[in-house]
Amino acid sequence: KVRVEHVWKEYKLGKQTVEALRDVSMGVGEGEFMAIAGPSGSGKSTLLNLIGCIDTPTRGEIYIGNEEVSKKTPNQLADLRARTLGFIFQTFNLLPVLSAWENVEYPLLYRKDIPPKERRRRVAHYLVVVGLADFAKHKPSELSGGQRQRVAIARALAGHPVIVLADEPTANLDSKTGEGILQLMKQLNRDEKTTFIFSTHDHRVMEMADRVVRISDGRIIVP
Amino acid sequence: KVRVEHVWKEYKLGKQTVEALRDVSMGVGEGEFMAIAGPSGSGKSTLLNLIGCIDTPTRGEIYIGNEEVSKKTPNQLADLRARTLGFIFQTFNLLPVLSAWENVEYPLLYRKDIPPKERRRRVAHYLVVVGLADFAKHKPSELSGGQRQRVAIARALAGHPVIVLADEPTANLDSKTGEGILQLMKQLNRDEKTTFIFSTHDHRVMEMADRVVRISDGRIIVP
Ligand SMILES: Nc1ncnc2c1ncn2[C@@H]1O[C@H](COP(=O)(O)OP(=O)(O)OP(=O)(O)O)[C@@H](O)[C@H]1O
Ligand SMILES: Nc1ncnc2c1ncn2[C@@H]1O[C@H](COP(=O)(O)OP(=O)(O)OP(=O)(O)O)[C@@H](O)[C@H]1O
Ligand SMILES: [Mg+2]
Ligand SMILES: [Mg+2]
Repeated sequence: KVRVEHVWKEYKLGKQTVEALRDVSMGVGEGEFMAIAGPSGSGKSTLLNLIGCIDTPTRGEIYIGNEEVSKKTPNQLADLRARTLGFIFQTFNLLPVLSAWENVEYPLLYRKDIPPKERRRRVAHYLVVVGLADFAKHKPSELSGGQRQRVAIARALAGHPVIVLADEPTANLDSKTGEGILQLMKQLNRDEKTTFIFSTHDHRVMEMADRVVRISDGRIIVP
Repeated sequence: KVRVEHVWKEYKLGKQTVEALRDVSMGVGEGEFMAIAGPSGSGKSTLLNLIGCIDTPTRGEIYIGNEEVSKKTPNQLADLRARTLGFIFQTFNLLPVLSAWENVEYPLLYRKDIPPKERRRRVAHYLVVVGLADFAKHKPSELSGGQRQRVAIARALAGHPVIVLADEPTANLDSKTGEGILQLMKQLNRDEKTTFIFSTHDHRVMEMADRVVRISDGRIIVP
């Protein structure tokens, strides 16, 4: 389903070059529940951003469903990001002027395939399952850190994506709340065959994963 | 050293009132290494913000070193925030246009009691101890999530505060990096008698703590 081939990501910082990813190759099977683990700064978010088509590699190719991403047209890419991929950001990236409800609803407004009644049903459903039914009207500044994280989770899942990229989705959650979120994701993985790709420091996620890929200093560690 | 007396914090949300803290009373001893634990949304950050003088209670009093905070003059409060208290925010709150070095240095520029040479020594020292010596020139947008968290940690500690308020300081760190940060804090607590008040979901912090205060739905749970 996902294939990363000899990917490099370099950043220019003044005169220096920072190599965030170096010759990374890996695959993710359809319906896999997979964790990417590694030290802070090792390249996990960078790799997730490339697979999630939020950023482009300096070298190498990314394949989503057999098609190379850089060969896709702008319309195909927009469609990929809207329908196939769901992204839960490490820093949430909620829209500050919108309420929790509106933040979850926002990407669905662009989906011509989702009628208004179904859209509202999904927003309500996902706010309930992440435990935020009573907080629908709160803006991000009126929410706790873990509540914002759960709005970001609900927003990504409500689109019913084929592949979910989850960048440390439990970082701001207590054990019990985090456990509930992971069970929800495991259930979606089992019932809908949704592919989950986590960047995580959470050992529970690693234990639940079908496979753990380890990264260090921009390179995959081959066991 | 710190006393919280019958504190309430209410927010108005449209016509409704959200009670984030309800009749909270607690104390923190000098040089204590203490954790506040509880579910997402239970009031931990709100309580830390009140003790850290970043916010004011709706009802009740906060005492820092025997003086009631609401009785302090603006100058006394500014001095308290600059010299006595160090705050590590759950969302880091770094200045986006400044580099890591400048972000750590920034609060120290206002300290007439710290000469330029000592200021530079401290900035360099704390960037080294949080593992960011090579990242001094990166801006926050050029840093990973855990690297930004560590800049926030270095910034709070470089002022040599008497009391550190740490809001989930290990949330974005892998086990090894997080362990290093906690050992650094434990050492400061032992050697300098620095008081640490953590909001945390991390069981390691709870295990290292002299005492764990549990909060749920805005109330302290009395064991
Ligand atoms: N400005 C606001 N208006 C309304 N409600 C608010 C506001 N700020 C916070 N709240 C509510 O107050 C409660 C406590 O928030 P707080 O940030 O203290 O929780 P927390 O324990 O730190 O949670 P987390 O572990 O998720 O960080 C939450 O339910 C939140 O929705
Ligand atoms: N725009 C940029 N310019 C320069 N370097 C960058 C930039 N963005 C990221 N980096 C560097 O790339 C490396 C990888 O970053 P990345 O965010 O992928 O790490 P991570 O594994 O997600 O870390 P964490 O666990 O702390 O979130 C880091 O060392 C970071 O400093
Ligand atoms: Mg990251
Ligand atoms: Mg909080």
